[in-house]
Amino acid sequence: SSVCKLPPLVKLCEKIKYVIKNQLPFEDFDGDKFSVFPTLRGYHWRGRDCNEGNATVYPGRRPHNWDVESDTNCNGIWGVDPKDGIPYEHKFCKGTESKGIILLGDSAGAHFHIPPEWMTAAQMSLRVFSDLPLAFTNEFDWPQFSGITGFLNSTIGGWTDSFYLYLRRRNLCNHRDFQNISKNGGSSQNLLDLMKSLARDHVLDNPAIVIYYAIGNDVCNGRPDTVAHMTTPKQMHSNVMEMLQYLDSHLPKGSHVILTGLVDGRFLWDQLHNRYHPLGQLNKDVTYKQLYSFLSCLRVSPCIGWMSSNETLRNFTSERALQLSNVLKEIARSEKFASFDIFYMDFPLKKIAEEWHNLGGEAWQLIEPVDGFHPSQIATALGARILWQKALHEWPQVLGKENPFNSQIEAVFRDQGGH
Amino acid sequence: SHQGLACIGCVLVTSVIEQLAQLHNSTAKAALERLCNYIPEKLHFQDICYLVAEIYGPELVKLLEYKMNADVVCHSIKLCKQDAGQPLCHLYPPPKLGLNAALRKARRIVRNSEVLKSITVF
Repeated sequence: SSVCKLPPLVKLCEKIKYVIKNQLPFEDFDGDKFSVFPTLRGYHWRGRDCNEGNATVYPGRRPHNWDVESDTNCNGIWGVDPKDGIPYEHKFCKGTESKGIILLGDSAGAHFHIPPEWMTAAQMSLRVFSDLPLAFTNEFDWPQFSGITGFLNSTIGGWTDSFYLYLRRRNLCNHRDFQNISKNGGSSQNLLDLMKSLARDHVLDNPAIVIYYAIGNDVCNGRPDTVAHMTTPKQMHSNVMEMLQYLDSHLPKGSHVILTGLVDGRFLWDQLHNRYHPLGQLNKDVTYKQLYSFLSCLRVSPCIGWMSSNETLRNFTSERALQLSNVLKEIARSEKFASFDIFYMDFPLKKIAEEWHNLGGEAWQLIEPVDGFHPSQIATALGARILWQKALHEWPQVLGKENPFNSQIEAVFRDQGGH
Repeated sequence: SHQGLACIGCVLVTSVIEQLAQLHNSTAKAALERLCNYIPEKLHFQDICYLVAEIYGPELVKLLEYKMNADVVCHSIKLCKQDAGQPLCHLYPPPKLGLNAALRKARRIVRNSEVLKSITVF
């Protein structure tokens, strides 16, 4: 906060505060919650706007007059086929169950990442820090490479694979229809506020698949009395029901909601505690055990419960996480909503680890090296494929049919204006 | 938490400077300049780096040249603070002479620093 008092930074900080407070794109001239600017909650977070001068043009809406004159839903498909006079949007997208993907999540969903090269002296160069302004203006998140809404090739190691890319591949009419409504520290308690930045009109827009993905912050906090600040099952039920009721009144009919359970974070200590942190690799003097203890001592640990040498505490944290996951499971089993159907899946950590092991990798590579807490790019990409496969086999109705016109869309519109 | 974050930031940056000096066989001062040169100019990041280097650099460099580790440096320049009744937080294993003794020695080295006195008053 004191850095923001420096004269050259006052205006920049004010802008950033606005963005962080509202979780809306800063550069959004028509106020439709979609932007042509990448960072500051711009198109790295939600599909790129294709007309910044018209608030009725944005990704995810139903096309106006079949987009005869212009692309009103930003999916890159518009105009009329000169051969038969039929609008392309009508020809290629009508009846194909177009839908978008919306993520309500935490730092794992937004894909928090600090490049390890930033603190590895042996790898430092001008090039290494070239992404610093981008990372800063994206809150050190990389949603453009994330497992639910990622759409750019990863430049931070691993590869990009995302639910959005699968959904787009299944039906190219879904191009650009994604929103990553996530926040570092997001939990069932604070996502309610964050949801107010949801951009979906229940009358004008296509249905959506909403993924609730707050995988740890209900049991993770940095307080010394960490257990006392964990969400209780009763609170979890109330928070999630309130969130679902909000969604019920804002989502178009025919939408779907997938609730993801909390992760079992004992994996962190088990895989990392005696490995060297990037800062300790040169002189072999900083392990993750030391890092965890340092963060806890300073009261800035993102998760005292799991980033702790106290096994009893780690087990308790996992037990509470399981209880909270069971609340989500029970809600998905028993509750009914008018605008959407609802499903539950466990966080597929075990499967991710198995798949990575089968590919010849090691489990520690699934965790972010700098913070020793978040899922890495590899874990994120593997998780996306597992989630997609589960939906494809168990809930195919959620995904809609494969669009038989995909190859024709590609032939006529190529990359559909890119992302 | 701001206090904790300042401490982490200091320990990270000091460790990097120390390691850059070690790797390039240079002085801590040269390593600090090297680090700021790596930082992009965009959004004034490089200016901020030079400003911080201007404020904390002289004492930081002095302490590193006395072979103090990042924990000791950051406690000495008061970016890490020990709250009453709380343990002294440290990332690295304590130095051979002990953390408290190293800290006393380091404080003697920077005792006359006008910059640190001004920061404390500010």
